[in-house]
Amino acid sequence: PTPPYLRWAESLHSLLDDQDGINLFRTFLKQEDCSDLLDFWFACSGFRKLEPNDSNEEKRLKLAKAIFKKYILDSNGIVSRQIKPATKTFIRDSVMRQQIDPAMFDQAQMEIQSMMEENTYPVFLKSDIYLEYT
Amino acid sequence: IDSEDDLLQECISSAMPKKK
Repeated sequence: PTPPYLRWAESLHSLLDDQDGINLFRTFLKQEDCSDLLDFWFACSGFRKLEPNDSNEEKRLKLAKAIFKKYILDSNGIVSRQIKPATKTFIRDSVMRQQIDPAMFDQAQMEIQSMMEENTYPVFLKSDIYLEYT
Repeated sequence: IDSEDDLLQECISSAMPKKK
């Protein structure tokens, strides 16, 4: 069978589908001071998984606000700098109007994912951290 | 009541793959 660390090199998704891969990628991103990219990506996935229903409405609103505040509101943050202004406006308006949709972070997540696929992920595959691990 | 950080952390963990 293919060792996990070789599968990590196939695609960003195969890396993010493996706990050890995530941990190593996070260590790398921390060194580069951009582990928020990864946390944001997973926060968006987790948010989408929360089914809207009467019992968790308050939680979903609180969580949407927390994600917005931590990653998007600060325009100097690594995540905020990589998200298009229109996407940020859409999220801000959704939070302010309390229109909390499971897909409200999808576009922002895609933008961060594209950035990782084009930038941090290929750099990770050439990094000492990854090469030493293999 | 969860603090915002706890809520975020829980959300991030919920999206992670489970250990195989």
